[in-house]
Amino acid sequence: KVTFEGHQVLRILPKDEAQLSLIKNLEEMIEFQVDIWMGVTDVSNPVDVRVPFQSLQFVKIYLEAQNIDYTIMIEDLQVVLDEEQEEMEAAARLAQPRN
Amino acid sequence: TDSFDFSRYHTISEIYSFQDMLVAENPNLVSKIVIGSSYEGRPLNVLKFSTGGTNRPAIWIDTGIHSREWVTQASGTWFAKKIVTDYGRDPALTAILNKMDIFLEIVTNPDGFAYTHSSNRMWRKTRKPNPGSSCAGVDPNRNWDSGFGGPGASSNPCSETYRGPRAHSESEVKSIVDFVKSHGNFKAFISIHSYSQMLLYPFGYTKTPAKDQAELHNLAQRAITDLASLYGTRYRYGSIINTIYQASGGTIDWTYEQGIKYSYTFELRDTGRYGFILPANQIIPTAQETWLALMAIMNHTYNNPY
Repeated sequence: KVTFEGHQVLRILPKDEAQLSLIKNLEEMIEFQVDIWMGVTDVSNPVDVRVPFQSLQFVKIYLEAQNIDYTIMIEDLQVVLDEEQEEMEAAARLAQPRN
Repeated sequence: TDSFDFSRYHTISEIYSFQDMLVAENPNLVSKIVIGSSYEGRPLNVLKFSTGGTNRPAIWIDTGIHSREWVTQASGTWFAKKIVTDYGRDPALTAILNKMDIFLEIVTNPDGFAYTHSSNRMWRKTRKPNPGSSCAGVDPNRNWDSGFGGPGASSNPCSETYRGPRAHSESEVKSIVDFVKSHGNFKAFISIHSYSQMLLYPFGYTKTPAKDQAELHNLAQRAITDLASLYGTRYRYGSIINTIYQASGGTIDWTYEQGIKYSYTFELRDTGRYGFILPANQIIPTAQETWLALMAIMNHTYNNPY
């Protein structure tokens, strides 16, 4: 099963067209293996990218070096996925007698 | 299906059982059509809501074409129950179903969906291997024969927007293409994604505006106004290329070019910071608000035959 320990989802807030294209470049840097959750559209809209643990430092340095603001939308994706799975299993257990 | 828990996420087998149960409970309104099979051999189930007649003008709704967008399959399941519950009670839906058919494909990418449960929750594409590459899967929303292979789709099998070796190469897409062509009387086609909160109309592959752009734009505005009336969820709307980005080989560009005027793509919520991992307690509110927008589009389609 693919797991995502330490993967973070960053919400990047482009300020201008120049930053938009820098973020677009980030999407193309396949070595970072970022996964676009919500892609580049226009300045007023955030870009969400999932960054594997091993690329986090590079990506954050890249963003900070370009003065691109970002927040951490999901601190550790695997933690949230584990919660989702537990909730599904608990709800399924609850539903079992009824069915 | 009254005891089905719409407020939690379900596995593919639970959704498939729900479909069969719904058909069994509503034999005079709902039937199941298998329009093909996925690469791994799963049936592509389409629920047909019909009160009779032959080849009536029809409305198509699909959810789950990108498998990780779980709130869409969950909403699709809720829509199915809503239709059987409201037929005969809600005048507008009753009027529509007395003249038109509604086709609903809840798990449009079943291999991908099963894979999000079994192996990789973040899986988006289909699951067919790509010869010569270690990466599997095609983006089923870049595989349609409308501007296929143009900008906004990748030729790299490892990309999340990989277009595929040729248009309609994926059975999940080809099955819908064949069904829509053989039916020949679809008047609206709605494909549902998440999570950017948008209502989009053609085109994605070209800046050339759709012939019906003004009408589609006005209807989109009405639809998202209705949607926002329930929980205040704010949507953006417009053509794909002007609202998000250029994307070629997309579903509703193809359906619009087949002459299906009311072709729309939804991007459902996340209103917070969960993205694809939307908490299950937001499934029903998401489905409820989306239904208001769907009804706006279906009502307009019903009132403006062409």
